Amino acid sequence: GYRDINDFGVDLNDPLFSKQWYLINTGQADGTPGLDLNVAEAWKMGYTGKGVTIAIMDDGIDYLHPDIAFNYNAEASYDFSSNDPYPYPRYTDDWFNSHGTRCAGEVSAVANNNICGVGVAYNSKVAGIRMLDQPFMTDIIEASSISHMPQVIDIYSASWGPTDDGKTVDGPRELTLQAMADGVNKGRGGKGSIYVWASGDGGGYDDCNCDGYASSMWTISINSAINDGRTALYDESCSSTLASTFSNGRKRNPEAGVATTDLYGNCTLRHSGTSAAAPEAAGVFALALEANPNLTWRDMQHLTVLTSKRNKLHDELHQWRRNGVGLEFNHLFGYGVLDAGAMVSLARDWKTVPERFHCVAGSVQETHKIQSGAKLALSITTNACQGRENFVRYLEHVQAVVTVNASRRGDLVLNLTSPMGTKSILLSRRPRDSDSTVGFDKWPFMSTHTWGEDPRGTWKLEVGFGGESPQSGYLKEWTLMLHGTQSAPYIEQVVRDYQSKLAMSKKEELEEELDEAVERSLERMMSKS
Amino acid sequence: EEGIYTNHLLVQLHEGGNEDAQQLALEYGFGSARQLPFGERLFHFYPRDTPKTRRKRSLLRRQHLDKDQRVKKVIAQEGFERQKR
Repeated sequence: GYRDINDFGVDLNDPLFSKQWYLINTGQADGTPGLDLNVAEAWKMGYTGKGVTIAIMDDGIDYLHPDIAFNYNAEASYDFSSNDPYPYPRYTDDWFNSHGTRCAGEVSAVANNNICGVGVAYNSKVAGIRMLDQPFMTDIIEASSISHMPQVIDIYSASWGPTDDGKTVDGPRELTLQAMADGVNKGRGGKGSIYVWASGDGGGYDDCNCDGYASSMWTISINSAINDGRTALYDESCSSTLASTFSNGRKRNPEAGVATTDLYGNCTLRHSGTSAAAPEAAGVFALALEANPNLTWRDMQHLTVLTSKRNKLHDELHQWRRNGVGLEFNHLFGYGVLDAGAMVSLARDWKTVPERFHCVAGSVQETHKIQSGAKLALSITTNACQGRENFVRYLEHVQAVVTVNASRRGDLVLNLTSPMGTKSILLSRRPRDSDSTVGFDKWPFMSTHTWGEDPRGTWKLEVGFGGESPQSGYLKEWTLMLHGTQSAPYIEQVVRDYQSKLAMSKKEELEEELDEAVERSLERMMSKS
Repeated sequence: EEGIYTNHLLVQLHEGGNEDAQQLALEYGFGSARQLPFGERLFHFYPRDTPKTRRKRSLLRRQHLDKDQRVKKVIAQEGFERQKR
């Protein structure tokens, strides 16, 4: 459905604009035409991020850069590494301090000023939160960053996390978890702060469900693809990834990189790693927020699921599959690549989704031995708390809270299958993780793959070992947590595109609601007779 | 596995605001203090920018601070790795 760039009449004089294939991909640098964020359609509708502030939580922003200065929100910026209001990048022992500036350019680089390129949301405001530049991270600095001015900052973008070495299992600590919870409940006047996370650079060796930030329900975890739709080799996959944007990849073509601003007034064609993915997504969310400032943090996740496109994404390893309500997903790319045009179109008419409920669907507390060569299969049958005030009928996130240890933690593989038959890889093999003492202790593995499904029925958890050498271990606990709504989230929504996922989902919900109404009236008649 | 302790402290006062915290921080040889937007009278005490404060001295400093009448609680901040992506 993509048309030529000239159809859009987007003629910006920024020298790098034609190299920003992630904005408008016409096939430049051996790319695939049309594989982009479709921002031109959103810009055409007049949405460019006006009135939205995005914070880049990183190593500071060169806020004197001529392509950033005009869009810099000094009032919302702070330097927590040095405790002053000037988050300008400073030399650190590894001299790598351009990260935040490159992220900032992807979101809010000024358009039509004949400098560098153009931000996804080029009329938004960008705030700098410098918080990575101290010898070690601390809970107090992370919490301060994530809870900085939540009534001014709408979106927080993070392109960092626990070390992606394929053996670290880590996540937010006490103060930061509290700050995130406060953010989604009280930020933006109660509509909720929007946290966007780059899912990780560990490649095939790591699994972003071992990163407590990316696998949190409160953050939107974003993966990345390169300009021909393949994954960037360093991309981690996991079931908590919701969608994808773009980063530079494995191509030799220097222009296949991500063009953006760089330190000290420079421009660059090479924003490295998956870090570009988060700010690009933050920019798209800013366009949606301009289209509808009332969107809640959950609305943003629903819009992401409904408007992300498979497009021409290509994953050699994992098949694209449909879940129980027909939503197509992929283990690496989530529900697909963000589509800014579709997102702002849907955001304009969007009615906030119904209240969210939480149900502890069941728990297995006995210890079970796990042996190589044989899968441990456990099941929990649940009515999803039906009949109680916290009944969950339409799923959003599912968590399997697991306590397990093994002679080699990296060989553990966990799969979860929903009552509607959707199989989700909760943990894939991590060949570099040789831990045999810590294991996973009440670790909340999260999946987005059953979005919209009816959770009632039998859930199956399979635990096994994926390596060659024989291993053993013990699963001590599995608790299944369901999060979602009681009433159909899409049944009230306005459908304008009858080919869209929303149209399909709404039809599905109507049919199910009708079936259940008929069932209930039959039951009433039977009970009367 | 064991935590790395930084010289950053989470300090809770019985009463008072930023000026009192700033005053206390300087008295005990810290670089600065910043009130946290969450919690009750919680402050982040930053170490002075000296390159390598000696471990023993910073431990003593923290212990003295902990005994100060104005202070309700002092929590040393564990350091952990975070990597750019």
